[in-house]
Amino acid sequence: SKLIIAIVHRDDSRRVVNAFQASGLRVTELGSQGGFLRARNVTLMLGLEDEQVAKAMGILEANCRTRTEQVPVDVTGGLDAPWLPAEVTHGGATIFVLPIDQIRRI
Amino acid sequence: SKLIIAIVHRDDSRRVVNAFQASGLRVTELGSQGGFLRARNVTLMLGLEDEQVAKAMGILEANCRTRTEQVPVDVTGGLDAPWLPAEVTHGGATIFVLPIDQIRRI
Amino acid sequence: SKLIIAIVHRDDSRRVVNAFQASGLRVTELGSQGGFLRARNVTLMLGLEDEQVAKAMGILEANCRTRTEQVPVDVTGGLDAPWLPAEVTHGGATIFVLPIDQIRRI
Ligand SMILES: Nc1ncnc2c1ncn2[C@@H]1O[C@@H]2COP(=O)(O)O[C@H]3[C@@H](O)[C@H](n4cnc5c(N)ncnc54)O[C@@H]3COP(=O)(O)O[C@H]2[C@H]1O
Ligand SMILES: Nc1ncnc2c1ncn2[C@@H]1O[C@@H]2COP(=O)(O)O[C@H]3[C@@H](O)[C@H](n4cnc5c(N)ncnc54)O[C@@H]3COP(=O)(O)O[C@H]2[C@H]1O
Ligand SMILES: Nc1ncnc2c1ncn2[C@@H]1O[C@@H]2COP(=O)(O)O[C@H]3[C@@H](O)[C@H](n4cnc5c(N)ncnc54)O[C@@H]3COP(=O)(O)O[C@H]2[C@H]1O
Repeated sequence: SKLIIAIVHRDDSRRVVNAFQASGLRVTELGSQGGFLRARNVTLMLGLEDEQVAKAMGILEANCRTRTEQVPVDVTGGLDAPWLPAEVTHGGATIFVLPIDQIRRI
Repeated sequence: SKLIIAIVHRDDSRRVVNAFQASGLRVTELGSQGGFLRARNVTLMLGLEDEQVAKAMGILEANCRTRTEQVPVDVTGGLDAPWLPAEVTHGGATIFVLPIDQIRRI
Repeated sequence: SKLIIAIVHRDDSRRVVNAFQASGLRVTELGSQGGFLRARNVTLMLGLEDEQVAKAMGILEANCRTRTEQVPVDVTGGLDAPWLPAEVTHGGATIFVLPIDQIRRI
C-alpha cells in the first residue's frame, strides 16, 4: 500500500476530489498554506493499493493546472528584493508517494 | 518507530484523544474533511515506538464506533444517481501505519 | 527523498517558515492542536532530498525554543490530579523523518 500526499491549488481542489471519488478512490482533505506565497492551498491524502498509484497520478495530471502568479509585494518586502522572482509558476501539484506498512479500517 | 495517521469521526475524536493521553501516548489533531460526504472529520497523528502500535490500535477499536449515515441529496445530485448508495457506514476509523526513519525532539 | 513532519509551537512557526524559505527549502503549513494541552500548534511538512535533512534539522534547532507552561486547570480537572504535572516543557519541536518513494511536481 501507498499513501499519496498531494498539495494542490485551492482553485483545483474541488475538481480533483470529485474526479478521485468518481473513479472510486477515497480521499481526505486538509486545509494548508504555502510557505512562500502564504496563500491557502489544499493537502489531499489518499491511502491506496500499489496498483492504484498510476491512476491517482493520472487524475492529478488531468485536473491540476499550472498558473503564473505575481509574487505579492509583502512577500518580497517591497522593491528591494531583486533576488526574489516577481512571478512564479504556482499550482499544478506537489506529490509525495510514501510507503505504508498497513491500512486498517475499524 | 512508526507514524499512525488515523481518520476518525468528529463525534469520536475527543474520546479517542483522551484515551490516548490517559495511556501516555502523545497525539496531534488536524481538522479534515471527507471527499465523499464532505463532512468534517478529524485526522490524528501519533509518533510511536514499534511496540506501542498494538496498544494504539486497541484504543482506536475501543473508542471508534461505526454508524450508518444517509448520503445527503446534494452528494448524489438528486434522485438520478441509482449507482450511488443511499446509506453508507461511516466512522469507525481509517488507519495508516507508516514507517519512520527517526523521531527527534528539540 | 524524505518527508519531514515537524510539530512546532505557534509562536515559533512564522520564524521557522521564513528561515526555511530563506534557505531555499519548500514548506507547507497545517494548523493543528496538541492532545494534552489542547493548545493550537503548527504542523510543517517538507519534501526534501536526503542531503537536505541535516540543514532542515539545523534550522529547526536554531528557531524552536522550549518554554515551560502551566498545565491549565481544565486539563487536570481541578485540584485532584496529583499524578499529572503542574508544569510541562512545551515547544521546541517534535520531528518525524519519513522515507518517500518519489516526489513529483505537475
Ligand atoms: N524559495 C522559493 N524561491 C522561489 N520561488 C519559490 C520558493 N518557494 C516557493 N516558490 C514558488 O512559489 C510557489 C508557491 O509556493 P508556496 O510555498 O506558497 O506553496 C507551495 C507549498 O505549499 C507546496 N510545496 C511545494 N514544494 C514543496 C515541498 N518540497 N515540500 C513541502 N511543500 C511544498 O506546494 C505549494 C505550491 O508549490 P509550487 O512549486 O507549485 O509553486 C511555488 C513555487 O513556484
Ligand atoms: N466512492 C465511494 N462510493 C461509495 N461509498 C463511499 C465512497 N467513498 C466513501 N464512501 C463511504 O462514505 C463514507 C464517508 O466517506 P468520506 O470520503 O466522506 O470520509 C472518509 C475519508 O475522509 C476517510 N478515508 C476513508 N478511506 C480513505 C482512504 N483510503 N484514503 C484517504 N481517506 C480515506 O475516512 C472517512 C470515513 O471513511 P469510511 O470508510 O468510514 O466511510 C465512507 C464510506 O463508507
Ligand atoms: N501524557 C502526557 N503526560 C505528561 N505530559 C505530557 C503528556 N502529553 C504531552 N505532555 C507535555 O505537554 C506538552 C504539550 O503536549 P500537547 O499534546 O498539547 O502538544 C504536543 C503534540 O501536539 C505534539 N507531539 C509531541 N509528541 C508527539 C508524538 N509522539 N506524536 C504526535 N504528536 C506529538 O507536539 C506538541 C508539543 O509536544 P512537547 O513534547 O513539546 O510538549 C508536551 C509535553 O511536554
